[in-house]
Amino acid sequence: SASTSAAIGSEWNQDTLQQRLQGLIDNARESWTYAIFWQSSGVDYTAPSVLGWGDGYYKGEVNKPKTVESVTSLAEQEHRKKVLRELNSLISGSHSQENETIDEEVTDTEWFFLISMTQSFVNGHGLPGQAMFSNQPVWITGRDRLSVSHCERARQGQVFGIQTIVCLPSSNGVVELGSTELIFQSLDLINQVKVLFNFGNSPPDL
Amino acid sequence: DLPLSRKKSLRRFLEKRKERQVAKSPYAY
Repeated sequence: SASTSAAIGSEWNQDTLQQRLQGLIDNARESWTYAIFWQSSGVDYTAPSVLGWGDGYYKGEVNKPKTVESVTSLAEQEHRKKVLRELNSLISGSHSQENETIDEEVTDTEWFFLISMTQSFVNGHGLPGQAMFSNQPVWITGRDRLSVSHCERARQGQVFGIQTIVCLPSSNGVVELGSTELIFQSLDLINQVKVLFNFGNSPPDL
Repeated sequence: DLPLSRKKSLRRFLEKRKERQVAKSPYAY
């Protein structure tokens, strides 16, 4: 929205956002699989603000070479590859059959990251919406805890192999981190997000 | 049509995916 764009300012374009997300998890001690910035639609007193896709960085499961057989069915894999081919054609303009990058299996976490791009959350709802509304971190570790969460996104993440989901509020949005590993609350990470995603000030050097 | 921010994110995701696959390829050196 115009208000969000104005608040973020020219220094905080999507490339800058990408650098922050990438820096956050590439330099972290923990092994995060992805990072997403959910961007707030801004303050509009006639309607609740909505958190939508701002940008994301998918790192993958670096410590887990693919040794475990995937549980996804052949039909599900074909569906995922078809969607990826279509998206690739949409982006590159090339014919899907010519693209060799889709041959490889689309992992559960890749798929979870991709479908995240279609999601949005009203302030107060869903994991990112709750973090935004309460202005408090939401940190869920463990498949058991994710599977019983009242938030659809937590349950969905668990289904796709995520074991830890964290939503950290910042100015103008929420930073979400996910991992296939068990990661317990880190004050260091919370503080880093506060510094890196404080849009009220100029972006700090990484 | 996709919003620009998602197009950029998707392009990055697909490029990185290709890089990871090339790195895993037995022909990579």
